[in-house]
Amino acid sequence: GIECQGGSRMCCRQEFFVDFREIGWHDWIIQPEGYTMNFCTGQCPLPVAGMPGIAASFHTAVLSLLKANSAAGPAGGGSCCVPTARRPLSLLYYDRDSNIVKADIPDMVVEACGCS
Amino acid sequence: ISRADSQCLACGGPALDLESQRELLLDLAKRSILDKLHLSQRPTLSRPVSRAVLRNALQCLHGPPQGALLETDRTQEYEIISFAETGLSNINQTRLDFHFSPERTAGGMEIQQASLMFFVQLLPNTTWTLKVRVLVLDPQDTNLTLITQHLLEVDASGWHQLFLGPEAQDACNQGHLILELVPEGQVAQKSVILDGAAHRPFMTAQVRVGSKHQVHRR
Repeated sequence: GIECQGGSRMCCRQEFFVDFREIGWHDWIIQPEGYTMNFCTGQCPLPVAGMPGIAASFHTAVLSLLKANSAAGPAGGGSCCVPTARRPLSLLYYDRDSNIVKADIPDMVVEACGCS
Repeated sequence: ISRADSQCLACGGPALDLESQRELLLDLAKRSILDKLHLSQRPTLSRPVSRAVLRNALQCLHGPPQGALLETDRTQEYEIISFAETGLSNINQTRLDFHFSPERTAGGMEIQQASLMFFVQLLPNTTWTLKVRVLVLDPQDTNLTLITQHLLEVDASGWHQLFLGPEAQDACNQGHLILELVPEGQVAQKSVILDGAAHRPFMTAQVRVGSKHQVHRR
C-alpha cells in the first residue's frame, strides 16, 4: 500500500485519527482515547489498476484488466481505491446499565489500500 | 460544502472542503462503532462507577494476550463487568441484582462463562460457609424462583470468585440475574460481604455474538 503524501493523486492510505473527546464520547468509552481509523482515497488509472502490487489482490488485478479491455470505462479506469488490510480495535466502554464491556471489534483500522 | 475549484480524488465529483470532509469522516466513525457494537445509539450513563471499583474490576478482565492478533474470521467476543445493586440486603443476607441491556441479550448474545467476584471481611482464624442462591424473576407474577444454589467455604478476608453455572448464564441472557449470599450457621454482628465504594461485588461474563448475528458469505 501507499501512504498519501503531498499532491499524489494515486490510490493511497490517508491517516485519520478519531479523538473520542473531540466527538464527546470520552464519557462512555473508557479506553482507548481515540483510534486511527484511516481511509483510502485516490485514483486507480488503468496502468496502476493492473498492477498486482497496488491491486487489492492478484485476482482483482486480472478482473480489472479484463474489465478495462472490454469496456471504455470512466476516466478512472473502472477500478476503485479500497482497503486491502484492516486491523481490529479493542474497546472498553460503559453500556446503559453502567456495566463495563470490553469488546474486540474486527476490521476497524485501515492498514493498507489498493485498487479493486 | 463542495469546492468548485477541485475534484474528489476517489470519485471524480466536486471535492468537499476539509472541515466538511472531517465532519463526514467523524460521522462515519461514530456509525461504524455503534453498528459493530450492535447499539442503536451511544449509551447515556445512569450510575457512574467509582475509579476504585473500576480499577479493581479491570484487574479481573481476561483479554487476549498482548500482541495477539484476532483472526479475521473469529466471531466478535465481549467481556462484560456488571456491578451489583445491593438495595435489598441486611445483616444476614446480601442480595445482588445484575442487569444486562435487553438489546445486547435480545441480539443473540451467548454468555459463555460467568463468575461472581465479592469481597469478604472476616475476623482472623474464622471460617464461614456461604450459601449462594441463584434466583430469577418470573416476569408473569414478579415472584422470585430459585434455580440453583452453591455452597462456599470462606476462610480468609479478600476478594473471592465463584464460577456460575449455566443456570445463571441463562438468567443473564434474559437480562436480569439475582444472587443471594447467605452466611450459614453463624450469627453475624454485621454483614461479612462488603459493598463500599472500592469493594462493590461485580460479575464478569465472557459473551459471544450468537448464531443470529452470523453472516455467512457464499
